[in-house]
Amino acid sequence: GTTTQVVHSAGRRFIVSPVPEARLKEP
Amino acid sequence: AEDTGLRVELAEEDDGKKSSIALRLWVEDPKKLKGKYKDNGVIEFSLDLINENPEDVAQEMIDSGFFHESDAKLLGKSIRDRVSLIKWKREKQCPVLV
Repeated sequence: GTTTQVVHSAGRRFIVSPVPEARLKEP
Repeated sequence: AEDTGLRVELAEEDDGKKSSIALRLWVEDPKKLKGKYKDNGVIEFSLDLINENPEDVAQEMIDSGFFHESDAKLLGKSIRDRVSLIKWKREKQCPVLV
C-alpha cells in the first residue's frame, strides 16, 4: 500500500509509511 | 554498529542544537527479530536526545503493536546506537554545545 498512518502513543506520534524499494536493497 | 536487522536513520538534518530529533526506523532483516513481525514500513518518530531513553521509545513501539515484546532489547539497542552516533558527531563538531 501507499498510505501513511499516524499512531499516537503516550504523547508521541509515530508516522508509518511504506518502505521504498530502494531502501530495502541498500547494502 | 552491530547489525540488528533494524535500521535507524535521521529523518531530518541535524543542526546540532535541537534536543529533539526526528528519526526513522525500519526492518531490513525480519529474520533477526525474535517475535512475529508484521510489515509496518518506515516508522518515523521524534526523540529527545537529552531527556528520553531510547528504551522507552522502543517500549512505546511495542505498546503500539509495531513489534513484539521479545524484541524490546534489540529495538532499544538499535535506537540507542543511532542516538550515540548523533551525540558523538555533535561532540566532534561542537564540543562546547554538548
